[in-house]
Amino acid sequence: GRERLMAAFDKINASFKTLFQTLFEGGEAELRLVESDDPLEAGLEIFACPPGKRMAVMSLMSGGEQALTATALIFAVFLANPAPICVLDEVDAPLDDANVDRFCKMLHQMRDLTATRFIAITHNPVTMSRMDRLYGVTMAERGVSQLVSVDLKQAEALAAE
Amino acid sequence: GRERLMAAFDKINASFKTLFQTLFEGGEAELRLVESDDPLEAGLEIFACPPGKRMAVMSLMSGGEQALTATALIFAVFLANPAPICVLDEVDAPLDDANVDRFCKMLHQMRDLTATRFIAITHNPVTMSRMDRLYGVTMAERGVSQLVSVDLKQAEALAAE
Amino acid sequence: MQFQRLRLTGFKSFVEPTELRIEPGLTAVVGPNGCGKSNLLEALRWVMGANSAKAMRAEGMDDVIFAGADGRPGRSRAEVLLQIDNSDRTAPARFNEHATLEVVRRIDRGAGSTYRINGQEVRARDVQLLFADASTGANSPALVRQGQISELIGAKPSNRRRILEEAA
Amino acid sequence: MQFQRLRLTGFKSFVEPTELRIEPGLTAVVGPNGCGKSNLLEALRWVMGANSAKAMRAEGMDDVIFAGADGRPGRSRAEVLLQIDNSDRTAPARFNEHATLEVVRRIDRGAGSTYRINGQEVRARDVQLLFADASTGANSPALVRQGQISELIGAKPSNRRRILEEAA
Ligand SMILES: Nc1ncnc2c1ncn2[C@@H]1O[C@H](COP(=O)(O)OP(=O)(O)OP(=O)(O)O)[C@@H](O)[C@H]1O
Ligand SMILES: Nc1ncnc2c1ncn2[C@@H]1O[C@H](COP(=O)(O)OP(=O)(O)OP(=O)(O)O)[C@@H](O)[C@H]1O
Ligand SMILES: [Mg+2]
Ligand SMILES: [Mg+2]
Repeated sequence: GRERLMAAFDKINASFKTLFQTLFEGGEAELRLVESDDPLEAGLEIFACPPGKRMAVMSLMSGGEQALTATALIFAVFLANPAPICVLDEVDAPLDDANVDRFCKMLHQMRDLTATRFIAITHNPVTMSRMDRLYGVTMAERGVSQLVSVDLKQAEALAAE
Repeated sequence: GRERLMAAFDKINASFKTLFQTLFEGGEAELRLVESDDPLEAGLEIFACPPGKRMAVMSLMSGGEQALTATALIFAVFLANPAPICVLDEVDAPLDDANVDRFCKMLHQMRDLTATRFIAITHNPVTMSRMDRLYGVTMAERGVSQLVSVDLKQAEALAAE
Repeated sequence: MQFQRLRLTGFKSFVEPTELRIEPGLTAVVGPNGCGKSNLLEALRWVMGANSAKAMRAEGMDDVIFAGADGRPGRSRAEVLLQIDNSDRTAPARFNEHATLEVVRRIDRGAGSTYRINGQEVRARDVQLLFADASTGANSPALVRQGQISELIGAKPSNRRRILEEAA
Repeated sequence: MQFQRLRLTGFKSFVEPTELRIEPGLTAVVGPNGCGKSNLLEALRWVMGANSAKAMRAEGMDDVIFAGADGRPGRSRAEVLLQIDNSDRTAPARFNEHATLEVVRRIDRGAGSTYRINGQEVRARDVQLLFADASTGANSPALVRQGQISELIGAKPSNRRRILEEAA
């Protein structure tokens, strides 16, 4: 019970710290159990320090910094027990171009480290350009979806329809 | 009390319906007071039907459709009592290019209808290209912000730093 | 277990039989707002045994059945098929003789859901366990719904810990 | 009343005196994640009398004071000035003789906030009323914080009605 949770926590915390430093190209972060000494009762708090800034609880970071930090946490949990399939629905929405690029680099690492098949739902042209293939969803007939295989140029037209 | 609220509700509902149709280029939408017959106790629910789809409560719409509908509501409330200043922090984040364009058209209408000064915080190049001027925020020194006036090409470089 | 394809018929806006091939590596899914991208993720979670209508942006499970569009009447049934490659024979014994597993969930308006694995009717629980044993399932942390990152950011620490519990 | 400029000193990441000119029409503010864009909106709401630290992404109001960076020590004071054009003379009588109003809020670490209008010390309430009379203020519906649209979408109907109450 308690031991299994602490083992999972330590493993995830270690991955989280590494992934954070990959996504932020530096800085520090850590997970902490708070509000109780009993791991079965405690809450999960996230502390992070982007390069050159100060360590603070995640709620004080910018929108994009919070999203990138939460993404590091999700992937740390994923690595503890890699699923055969991973679908990410618009997780890149609040990220600027430089952060989207680092996010895509991390996806490439994940692809090379695991046998997991990844699907990223996105509006971001940088993400689209970094994927292995593209599917487009259209509603040529209003209210009725269709799926098509596309190349990058077609996708940019589709996303802007 | 009750009368003032109903007067505000009716006025906002009328603006909301019009703004929705502008932003969606058609369709229907309406606000409803729910959960109580007493307007002072009722909750506010939002129903909408993008062109060619069915009228449904807003929680059933797509992420981008919800954001655009909520934006119509915010501007309907704004028009009831236009403020001298309006700041929009990344409201265009979940919108595709076509919807960002319609959002910008609506901002232009608001600019021409009111004396309000608008500030849009954005990562979106389409939005940037539709504004009257651009300011950039940088952290050349880590953790220290600076404000600069920019032209569009400079802005694209800043946003991607 | 490797996921190979997802086939949707009458599920939300995918009224016509639609096939999504799930291939190795990184696949992007793109398109305008409201065209149906998130519906694909919901179909995957649904066939894996998702039981919360609210988490599917639905008021009741029947809401996932195609409800009609301009010039098309609504349907009375929705079906999603998930095909899994089981050539490494890691499935539960009961289904392990097959190199391919086809998991099918069907819902009939007013009559609830039925589940089949390779044509054999099973309970929802069997499907949920099949995927849990493969480190996946409707509530897998690797299935990140639209807005779920914001939820994680805004969550109270006591609610955030669930992400650890799912993993432990 | 027309807003003309906002000047920040020691407010969050804007440690050096920084001036934002507020001009007619549509102005975009751009820059990378974490560079300080949302801090500008928070400074505006703060000088207008915002009293919720939580809504400023702060645990206490002292958190808005520049806390230091690589090679720079933290400050003990933050100040934001908002300059308003009052040439239409629509301000409350007490301040209406001036063509320009300068509203200044200052916070000293551990000692709380002070407010001044054209150099004269006033209460927080006076500042809040000044802006309320001009159809604006820290909680104006026209000041849309990052993530506030998502909050509105996910809110219970009973919480959403506040947007009507603010307007009525
Ligand atoms: N039962 C149903 N029958 C028919 N259409 C439905 C049904 N349920 C949902 N839809 C439609 O599916 C659309 C939503 O699709 P979805 O959420 O997948 O869009 P999306 O591509 O993810 O968009 P976004 O980029 O805005 O997130 C809505 O327009 C809605 O009308
Ligand atoms: N009291 C403070 N002292 C120094 N720096 C601070 C203080 N409070 C916040 N910051 C810094 O300000 C930055 C956040 O700025 P802000 O939220 O304005 O970014 P942003 O430009 O809106 O980014 P995004 O595009 O991700 O939303 C954080 O990196 C944080 O470290
Ligand atoms: Mg979506
Ligand atoms: Mg921000």
